[in-house]
Amino acid sequence: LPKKFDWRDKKVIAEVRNQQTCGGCWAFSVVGGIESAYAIKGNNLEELSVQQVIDCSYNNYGCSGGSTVSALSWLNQTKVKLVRDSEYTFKAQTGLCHYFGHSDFGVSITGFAAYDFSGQEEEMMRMLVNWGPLAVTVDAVSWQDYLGGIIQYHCSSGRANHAVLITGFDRTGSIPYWIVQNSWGSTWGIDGYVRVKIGGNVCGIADTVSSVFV
Amino acid sequence: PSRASRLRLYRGSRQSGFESAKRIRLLNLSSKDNKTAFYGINEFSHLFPEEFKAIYLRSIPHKLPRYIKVPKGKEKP
Repeated sequence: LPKKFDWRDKKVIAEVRNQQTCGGCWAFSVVGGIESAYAIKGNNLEELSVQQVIDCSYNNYGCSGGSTVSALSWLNQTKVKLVRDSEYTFKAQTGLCHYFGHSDFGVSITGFAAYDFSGQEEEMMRMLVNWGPLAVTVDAVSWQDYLGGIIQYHCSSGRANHAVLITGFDRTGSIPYWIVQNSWGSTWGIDGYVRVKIGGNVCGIADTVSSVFV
Repeated sequence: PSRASRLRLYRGSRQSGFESAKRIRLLNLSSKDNKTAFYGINEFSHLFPEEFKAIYLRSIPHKLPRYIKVPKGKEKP
């Protein structure tokens, strides 16, 4: 494993987005993972529609909440093609599901993997390098006032309430950390990102880990 | 808004300001070096924790099986 790895360096991570007052973090993290998986396969980095997942994933609750794993199950079962964000724009509220013709551009997933990696963050790093960015859930209560630095304390596991995307890790310094993309806009945290200590399942970051294949 | 509702709003914002300052002070107690996370006023600090949770923290937990490492050479596609 390298000491430092970040999928952003390979230009396969889309810009930080802003979920506004919509509780659709679960859709942002899943769609972020699909965009990256599609780009890692050699395609152009496309911004895909989060609103489509929010509106159409019937096993979730749109802007009122949802689960990354349920969203991935729905995407895998239906093989629905995610269209471009520009075609189905984000409205920050749940709406009616739009359907698109077969000829339109879209990205569907071929499968996904979802595991509990608690106590195995070294393996989780390997998965990140081998599979691509990881959609994870965390307890983000203490993130409300976060400005920067590496989160090591005040962040428990076992009470996941937010979904984000791990894009990389850095073990070059005294405190190894995950590089995590959030969906609260680029003015929050470190240009929209947060650093979470590797080891000890800080914030429950290793409890629900998913990777998607396209 | 009426005078009473303006007063309620003012009291509410003063209370949330006091609460966030207290919260941030507690969170920063562990920041002994420049690597540990630091906390302060940002775009969400004015919210009460319950409000923040109700708006932004809407991920539903999902229990997953533990990852079991497969020995090299025995991986399945």
